[in-house]
Formats: sequence, structure tokens, C-alpha cells
Amino acid sequence: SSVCAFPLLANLCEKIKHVLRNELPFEDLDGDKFSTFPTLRGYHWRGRDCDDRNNTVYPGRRPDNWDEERDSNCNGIWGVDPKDGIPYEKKFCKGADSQGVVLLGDSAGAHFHIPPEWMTVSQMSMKSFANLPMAFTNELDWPQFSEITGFLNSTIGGWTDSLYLRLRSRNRCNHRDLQNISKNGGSSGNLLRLMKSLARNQLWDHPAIVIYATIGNDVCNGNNDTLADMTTPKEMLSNVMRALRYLDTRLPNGSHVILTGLVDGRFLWDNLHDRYHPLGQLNRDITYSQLYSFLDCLQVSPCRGWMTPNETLRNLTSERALQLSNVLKEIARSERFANFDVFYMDFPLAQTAEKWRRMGGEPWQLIEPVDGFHPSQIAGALGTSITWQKALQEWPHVLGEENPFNDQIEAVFKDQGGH
Amino acid sequence: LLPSKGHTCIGCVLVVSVIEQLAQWHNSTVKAAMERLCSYIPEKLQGFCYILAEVYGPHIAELIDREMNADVVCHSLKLCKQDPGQPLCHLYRPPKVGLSTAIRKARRIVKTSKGLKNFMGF
Repeated sequence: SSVCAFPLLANLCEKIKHVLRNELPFEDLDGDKFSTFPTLRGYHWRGRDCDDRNNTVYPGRRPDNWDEERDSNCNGIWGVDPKDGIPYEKKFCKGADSQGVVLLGDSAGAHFHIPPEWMTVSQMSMKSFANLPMAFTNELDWPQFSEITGFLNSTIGGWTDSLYLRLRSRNRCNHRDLQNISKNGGSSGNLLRLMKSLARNQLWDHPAIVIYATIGNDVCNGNNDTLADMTTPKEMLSNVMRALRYLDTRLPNGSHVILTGLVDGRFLWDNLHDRYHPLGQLNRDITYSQLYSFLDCLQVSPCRGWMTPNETLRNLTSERALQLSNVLKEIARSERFANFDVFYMDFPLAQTAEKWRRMGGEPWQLIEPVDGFHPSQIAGALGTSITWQKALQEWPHVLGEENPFNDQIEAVFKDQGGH
Repeated sequence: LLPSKGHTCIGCVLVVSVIEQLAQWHNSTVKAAMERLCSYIPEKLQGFCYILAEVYGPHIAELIDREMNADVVCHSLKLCKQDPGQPLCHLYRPPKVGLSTAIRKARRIVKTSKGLKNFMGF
């Protein structure tokens, strides 16, 4: 921090602090909250800006004059069809229920992952650490592969499937309309500040599907008296209602909000405690139980309530998680808002585990191997398919109609400028 | 921005464990293992790695050569600290002589070792 006292660095430090505090892209020349740079909250986290010198050009906006002259919403569809003089955006996207996807989440939603290759000496090589600079400038998160906003093929194992990719293939006009507004440690309390970085203009932009998913940090902390520091149902109600009221002032009419319940973290101890950690596989000398105790002792455990041999504490933590999920369920049942409808869904861990078992997988493969806490790449991809099926069956209007012009869009604009 | 004490300790135990296992896996000296690890790191960050190896390397090598585990090394480096009234935190099973005894022994080694005296002076 003393480095920032130097006059030359003061300005740079101020910018870094502003970006870190507000989860905004570090490089955003036109200040429209979208970037052409990948990491540092850039286009790995939000749709890539297609003109970072013009703040009226960004992913998710309604097209400017049907994008005759330029691609104002970065979906790669613009210009006029010479055959009939009709702008392509008008021909292919008018009335197409275009919408974006926004995640308001935590480290699970941002997809926290520490590569096990970094500590597996038997396979270690220069290749093992090639992703280290990208990982650190993305806060050890991999949103580009994540369950809600992923758009790149996974390079960290498993495969990428995401709500965004499915919305995009359902309607190619949704290309690049994604925002992952998540943070390691995100909870219903600190999400209230985090969500101010949402880029959505109620007048100019398309509606959005907003996934609200703080799946554990309201009951997870590393403090000695972990139960005392958990969010109470009353606080949860207050936090979530404040968030929804704020969203009602920002989301274009016709948006949707899906509240995701908290996970039952007993899954962690039950499936990991006596397994060897990657660092302990060479000499078979470190189990996850030892890792959990070590983190506990240092008071940096991501979740003292679940990462513990104390079964009573694990059950009490899950009990509180269920209470908080019920608060979300009640909000979805009874609260109404002007610009969006609200739905509730359980975090699909049980269905994911069952689906993976049927595919021949093991439960422990659904948990990040190094931290023994977060959902793995496989868990995220499977979770997407389960969530999608649920939405198709129970809330089909939320996903919008299949765009009949998808094939023509692809024929004319190929990959629409990619990501 | 600065890692907490707990995270510093985790980082130390993690890195010392990897160095120890690299030396074991490749049947090399600890010094060679550190150089190997630094050579794996992307070019831009290698300088930082070599500096850390210079500063902490001799200490780590001396203690690992005496069969001390990462918990003992990091506590003797004071990158893991025991807060008053708190237990000694460790990832590995404690050494037979007991963790506190092993840490005290490690600190004596550091104090008396010639090679390390200059380095500690540094």
C-alpha cells in the first residue's frame, strides 16, 4: 500500500482499487463496462465489446436503427440484405425475444479452480504453469468455462456447457449478451454492492435472465463461531428484497430473475474426507480431512460449517442453508415486481450427482480437487443441462422462442465475430 | 491485496511440498528441484521465482535434507505463525519428536548453519 504513496503510481493505484472494488473491467476505454481485454474482469466475464471507443456500442443493447450501418450490439448481425434492402437485424431478430444472461453469484458462479497440475510433480512440466498468469489475473476464477456464462471450450478438464451457450443456440441474436457479476466470497450481503457493476439500461437494452446464486457464503465462513456469523433468515429476506428492488430499477421490462437455493454442503465431507488430496497422492500422506483441519486452524477455511469432522456442526450448517433457501422460495412465491417475474430453483446438486452416477462417474469428481470445496467443471456442465430442462418444462417462456432464422444467421454471419 | 497470514502459510506449505516432491520424484537435490520448478514457471514470472529461491532456498534445502517436512520448514521460516493461545497449525501428520520440538530444532539449525548465517544476515 506504501507503493501507492509515490505520486507517479497514485493514479494507477486508484484505478486498480476502483476496478477491484467495483468488479469492473480494468481496460474499458469507453467506460461502458465492456472490454476487449480478456482477464481483469474483461471479456472472460462479460460479452466482448466490439468498439471500445464508443460507449453506445456494447453487447445487449437494442440495435441502433436496426444496425444498418454498424453492429451496435456486438451480436455480429448488421448491414442490409442486398436482395430486398431489409436490414439483417430487422429480418432475423425483430420479435425474436432477444435477451441476455446475467449471473449475480459467488466463487462457484465465477468458477473458482486451482489446477491440480500445479502440485502434481509426476506430470509437472512448463505446460503445467502456462495458464498461471491468466489464472491470477482472473482471481483464480474461470468464468469463460462456467455454468451460467461459459463460452470457451474448457481447458481445465470436463467440457463447457452453459445457460448462455444454450440461449445463444436457441436464438443467435443473443450472441455475446452475457455478464458474470460474481465474486469469490459473494453472499447476499456483499452482492448488494457488487451488483452495482451490472451493465443494463432499462430503456436501451434487451431484457435479461438474471440468475441470483449465492449458494453457500451466507452459511460459510472461517470464523471460530461460524454459526454466529451465518446470515439469518431475516437478514436474507432483507438482502434479497433490496437486491430485487434495485434490479427492478435497472432491468428492462420483460426480464426474468431465477433465485437459486443454497447447496447442501454435507456432500463435501461425505465424499472427500478420507480421500487423498492431489498434494498427498505421491506419498499418500495428506487427506482432505487433514486439509480441512489445516485451513480451520489457520482460520482461512472457506466453510468451517461443512469442512469439519463435527457432524452436528455440518447438520446445523445445512439446516441454516435450508432455512435461507426457504426464504428465497417464499420470495419467489409471494413477491411481484414491475419489470421481471421471479422464480426459485434448488441448487441441482442431488440431480447432478445422480446424473453423473448414471454416466459412470464418481461423486468426488464433482468437487474441485485442490480446494475440496467448489463445484468442478463437470458439475457445472451437468448442472446446466438440469437447469435447462427444468426451465423448458416449468418456465418455457423464460427462455424465449427458438429463432426460426438461426440457420440463415449462421449462413450469412458464420460465427458472428466469435467471442 | 496482501494475502492474510493464513494464506501465506498455505502458500509456503504448498510450495515447499512441491519442491520436496520434485526432488523425490526426480531423485535430485533440493536446489536442483527449485531450479526445475522455476524453469516451469512462465518466463515473465521466473525472475520472481529465482529471487524467492535465492532468499529462501538455502534454508529450505538445509532443512529438507534433514528430513523435515513443509510444516516445520514454514514455521521455522516464520511464514507460518502460531498466534498466542492458538494451536500450531500443520497439514502433515506431526513428526515423531513432536511438531514444537522439530520447529525448535529447525530454528537451531538455521542459527548455527554457516551458509545460512550470511543468508539470514542478508
